[in-house]
Amino acid sequence: YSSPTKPTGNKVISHLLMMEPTPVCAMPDPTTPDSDIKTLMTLCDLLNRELLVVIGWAKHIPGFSALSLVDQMALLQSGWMEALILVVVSRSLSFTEELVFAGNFRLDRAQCRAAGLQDLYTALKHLISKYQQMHLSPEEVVTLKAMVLANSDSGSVENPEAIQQFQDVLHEALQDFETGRHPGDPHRTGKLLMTLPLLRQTANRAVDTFCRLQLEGRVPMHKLFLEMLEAKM
Amino acid sequence: KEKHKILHRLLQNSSSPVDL
Repeated sequence: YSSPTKPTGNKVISHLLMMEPTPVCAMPDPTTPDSDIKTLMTLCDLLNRELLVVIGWAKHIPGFSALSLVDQMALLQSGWMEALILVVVSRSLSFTEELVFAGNFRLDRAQCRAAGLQDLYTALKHLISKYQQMHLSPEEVVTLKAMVLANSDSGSVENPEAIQQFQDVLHEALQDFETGRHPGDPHRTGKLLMTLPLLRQTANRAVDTFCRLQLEGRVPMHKLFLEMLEAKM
Repeated sequence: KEKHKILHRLLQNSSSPVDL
């Protein structure tokens, strides 16, 4: 995951890059002894704070705040996990074995298996490996992150035309960027858009995993995270 | 909306529209 070195040539993407939030750190409870439950607690707490960041960040996507409040809610309720997955994916791109949930919180296959996250590990590794092969750039990460909200296929939107326009702006930005950055690969925009089904499938896997953890009642979850999980049930 | 009150509150707070 290289840092952007050249000007993007596209103002929407430059704006998205500028608005990228500071990475969130894991805050394991120092009074709890290390265990699989502690791993899950740390993860759920981290994702709850990351979710808060995603909601704040969404307001800075060009066009998002112009949507009605009802439609902003609908897009976030549908697309929040895909956005979170992209955050984890982008952090994990330069790692071969570990999922990098935060700079100070990385989990390998064995740790995931022990915590009951084996399916999620496998699904995430599959997605990460796809993006590693494509050498996904930071510009593409931020644009895809905005796109997953715009393209979240919520069934309860008030103004589909406004959402279509919101999608079109992001699509045009990505196309414009790829034309300048990858002139030798005219299909790169399409290739990126074709990763969205796998991204959604991975996010659904993650939602299932956290719903199961919630039902098992072994891990306390924050209210915001629960509220957003319930919106997906 | 009542059901999703935290998200509703977060979005209502200091929305700054971006116009490029």
